[in-house]
Amino acid sequence: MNIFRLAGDMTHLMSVLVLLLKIHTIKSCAGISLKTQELYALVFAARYLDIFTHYYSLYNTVMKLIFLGSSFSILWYMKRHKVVRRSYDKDQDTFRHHFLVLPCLVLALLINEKFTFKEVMWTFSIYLEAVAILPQLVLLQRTRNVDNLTGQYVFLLGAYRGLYIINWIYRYFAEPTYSTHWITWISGLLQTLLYADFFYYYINSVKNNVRLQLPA
Amino acid sequence: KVDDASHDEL
Repeated sequence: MNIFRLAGDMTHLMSVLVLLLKIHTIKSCAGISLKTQELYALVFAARYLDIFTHYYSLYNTVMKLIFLGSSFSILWYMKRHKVVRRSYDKDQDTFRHHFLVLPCLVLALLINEKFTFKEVMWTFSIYLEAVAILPQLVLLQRTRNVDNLTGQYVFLLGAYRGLYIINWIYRYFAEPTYSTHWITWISGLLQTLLYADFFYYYINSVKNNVRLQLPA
Repeated sequence: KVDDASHDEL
């Protein structure tokens, strides 16, 4: 464990807490893409299959439980909660996210480190996470004004994998036994690059203290 | 470089 990995996990944790805070306190999920949340729940379900079979550390197990619990409770809020679900704008959240799932699954079957069920599912989760934000980014472009909490949520979500990239670089040079993980590295880089233009507009809006508006 | 296939990150 290094400081970059810890910072990445904390940033990721902050992103889900910001989202839960928004939904739980103001009882609204306006501007949040349910499709991205569904993809993330799938990412965690596929990635953490080893949660009960392979104990690595208490920290890892606790964090996996938090990410699983938070992502599924966000789904519950957005789909079942009588007040919150009314603020979900399904006419705007139209990205056909099913078209993301199948290609990631096929790619995971073709390109993986080991052809076992758990390894293919883990690889599938890596590929899917790289594109899971797309419905949310598309929704942000549509809903002109982005409220602060949603902007913070997306920013933190993009920053966490960026910190992981620094963690991978650090581990590669600092840990003699750390080998190459091209699948994780390339997917993580692609994932972070998808946020590039969002980061640009978000940082500008924070700097100039104006509301975040993404270009059409 | 030897590295067990288990995934130690989140």
